[in-house]
Amino acid sequence: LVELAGIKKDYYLGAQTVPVLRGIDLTVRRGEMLAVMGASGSGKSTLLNIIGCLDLPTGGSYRLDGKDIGALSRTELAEQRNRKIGFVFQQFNLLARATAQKNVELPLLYAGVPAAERKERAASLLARVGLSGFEHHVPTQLSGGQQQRVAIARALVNRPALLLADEPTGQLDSRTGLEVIALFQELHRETGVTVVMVTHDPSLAAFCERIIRLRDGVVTGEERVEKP
Amino acid sequence: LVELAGIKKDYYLGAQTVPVLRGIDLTVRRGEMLAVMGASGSGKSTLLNIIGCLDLPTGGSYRLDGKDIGALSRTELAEQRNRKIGFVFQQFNLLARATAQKNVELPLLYAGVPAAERKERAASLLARVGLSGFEHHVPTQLSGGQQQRVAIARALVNRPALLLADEPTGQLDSRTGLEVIALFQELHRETGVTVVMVTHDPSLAAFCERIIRLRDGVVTGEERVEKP
Ligand SMILES: Nc1ncnc2c1ncn2[C@@H]1O[C@H](COP(=O)(O)OP(=O)(O)OP(=O)(O)O)[C@@H](O)[C@H]1O
Ligand SMILES: Nc1ncnc2c1ncn2[C@@H]1O[C@H](COP(=O)(O)OP(=O)(O)OP(=O)(O)O)[C@@H](O)[C@H]1O
Ligand SMILES: [Mg+2]
Ligand SMILES: [Mg+2]
Repeated sequence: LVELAGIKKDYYLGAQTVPVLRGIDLTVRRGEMLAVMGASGSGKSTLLNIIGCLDLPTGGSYRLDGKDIGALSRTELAEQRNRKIGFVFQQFNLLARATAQKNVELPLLYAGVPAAERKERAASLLARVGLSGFEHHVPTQLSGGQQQRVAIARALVNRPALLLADEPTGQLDSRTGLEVIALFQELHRETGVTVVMVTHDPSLAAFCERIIRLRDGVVTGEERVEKP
Repeated sequence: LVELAGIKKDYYLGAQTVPVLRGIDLTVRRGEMLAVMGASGSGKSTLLNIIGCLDLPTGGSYRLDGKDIGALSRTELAEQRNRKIGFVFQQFNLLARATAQKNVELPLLYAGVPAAERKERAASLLARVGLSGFEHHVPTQLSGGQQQRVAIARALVNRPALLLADEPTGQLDSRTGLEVIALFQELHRETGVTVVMVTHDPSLAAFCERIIRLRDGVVTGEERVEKP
């Protein structure tokens, strides 16, 4: 599904160039669950943003589902993103003035799903992440972990082909975190969703099939996770 | 240092009352390191905000350093906060348009510290959290874990008597997280700072002297941590 070749990403601070990704080669097969690990500042979110078509690389090539992402117009890029990809952002990116319900409905609204179906699907997912009763809270009326779970529900409601999750359990207690991972696995079994998850937690990475490690802008390690 | 008796906190959603804290009795001795644990949504941030004079309880009494917090004016409350308490917020609360350097200098600016001293102390703390070279990045030019460490540096720069840290390592890889905890311990030894830390991570809680557990708005468990 995801084919990255020689991906580079530089940031610019005034006259200074800051190379963050220095040549990433990575293939993620359809239906795979992949964990990305690495130290703070090693480029994980940067990589996820590129895979998710939220940012363009400085160099290299990226094919998503066979399409050369570099050749797409902005409109085509946004369409790839909206139809195929679900995001759980590191800092949630919830709409501050919208309720939990409305935040989760948002991808469906963009997809043109009718109101009654939007409402039912969003409420169902909020229940699955343990937030029944909180539908009408706006983000400031939710705890950190509750906000994170709204973000997770929003990422899943559109049944994406590719789920990108950036530290999806950082704000959650162990039990709630495992419930979320169990939900990802369940969806993976049901729909074959491809999952790329950034995590610092080895016990979460162990739920994936493969782990890659970033360091100094390149993939320095890869291992297959053995299932017992 | 911190004496809470019968603390209650209710939130209001329209006509509905949501009781979150239902009677918290808690004493935190000067120089103690205390961990607060509990499930997502159990009231940990709510409790920390009350201890930190950022929010008022609905009921109960709170004495900080012998002063009855309920009897203070807004000005006196803000003074208690600014002079005695350092915060690491769950969502960092950095100033989006200020550099890392300026964010860390901010408590010193409020305290009337001269510019040259502000600059030196902020730079020194950024170095201690591993962010030398990042002083001039604004938050959008920093990773999630880097932003968290700026927040930590800002909480410590004013040498607070009381440090309140809400999930201070959620965005950090294990090694960086342990470096931050080592920094808290070092400061605890040097200055005797009292630390109240919310964490979901038992391995971090194990660095504290005592752990309390919140559930359904009350303290349901307490244990002393045995040092090997
Ligand atoms: N302003 C508010 N209005 C209504 N309810 C609120 C408000 N703030 C928090 N709550 C609710 O109060 C409860 C406790 O919130 P709090 O942020 O203290 O939890 P927490 O223990 O810090 O959770 P987490 O581990 O997820 O950060 C939650 O159920 C939350 O939805
Ligand atoms: N807009 C930007 N301008 C300049 N530098 C940036 C920008 N965004 C990120 N960086 C830098 O690029 C590096 C990688 O950032 P990235 O957010 O990808 O790291 P990360 O691996 O996700 O870290 P974390 O685990 O802390 O979230 C960091 O050193 C960061 O300071
Ligand atoms: Mg990141
Ligand atoms: Mg919280």
